[in-house]
Amino acid sequence: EQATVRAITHDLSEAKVTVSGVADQPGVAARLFRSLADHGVNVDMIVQNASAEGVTDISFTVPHADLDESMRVVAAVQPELGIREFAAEPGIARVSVIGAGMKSNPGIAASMFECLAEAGINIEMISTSAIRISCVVDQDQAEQAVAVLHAAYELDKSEY
Amino acid sequence: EQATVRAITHDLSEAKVTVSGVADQPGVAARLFRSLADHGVNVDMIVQNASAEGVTDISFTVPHADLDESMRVVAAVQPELGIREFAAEPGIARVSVIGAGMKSNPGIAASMFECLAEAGINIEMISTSAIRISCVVDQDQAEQAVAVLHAAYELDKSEY
Ligand SMILES: C[C@@H](O)[C@H](N)C(=O)O
Ligand SMILES: C[C@@H](O)[C@H](N)C(=O)O
Repeated sequence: EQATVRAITHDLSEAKVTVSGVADQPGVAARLFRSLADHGVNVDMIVQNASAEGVTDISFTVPHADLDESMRVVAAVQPELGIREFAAEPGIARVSVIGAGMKSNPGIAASMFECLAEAGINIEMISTSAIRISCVVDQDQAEQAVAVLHAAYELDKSEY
Repeated sequence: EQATVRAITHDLSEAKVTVSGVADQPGVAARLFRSLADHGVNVDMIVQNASAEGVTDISFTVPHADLDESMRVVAAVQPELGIREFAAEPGIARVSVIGAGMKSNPGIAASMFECLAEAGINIEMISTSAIRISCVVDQDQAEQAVAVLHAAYELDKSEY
């Protein structure tokens, strides 16, 4: 398990926008992200989970410099997309465990989450890929998160 | 924009489990994924979005062969984690656009979502990384999704 984790990274350069209560039907995500793209907003992470009762939430991260523009764009499409509410969260950090073969090591995700839990760090968002597990946490806990993850995976240095 | 998309992939090998209404406090994700790991469940994709009123949902994908065991594990931790409800969805496909420099090309995500919307394909889940945008769609629409995305990005062949 230890052998597959290569680095811990963290990123404080982005803010999160959550759009809540959108209709779970074709065209909603297209309209929202086309609007953001047309306004030059550099969307990075996008997370949408399964819907309940026909509505769902979509969160995305943007550079801090694009946050105000993102909120203007979401406000402009709110009536058309039937967005119940939307909110910005500038105070976030994305902490990631980078490795190889994560899919065949189910314990890596569990140990990352355990490590954060033992340090009392709440996980606000999760997104994974074949080589990376990312958690959004409060930016005030980013340094602590990186430190406890280093210790857990016995890594000397992180990537900045 | 076209230049950065390299391939379209699709994956029918997994099922999705959604755990709804868990408390958004440290330790919940750790407990759930430790249990799954201890039972040898190979979790692949994990998606958790922002919470509302202190609760949130977590979805994850597993090989079809691990679906029953996943549901047993979730049922076993349901009281301890205060899970409101959980459900399995075996009929899914993950369709991905693979490229480079996605972060600096905000139009790529928008065009992927537009392409699926125009084909009447609903997006059930979204997860992204620096080189990949993944959408979970109904498995019955996987082939159509791959075909329309190929046409949109002018790719001759996809990775299988
Ligand atoms: C919520 C949103 O993703 C919607 N399901 C769509 O396909 O656009
Ligand atoms: C919901 C779950 O991720 C919780 N916030 C935790 O930290 O475990």
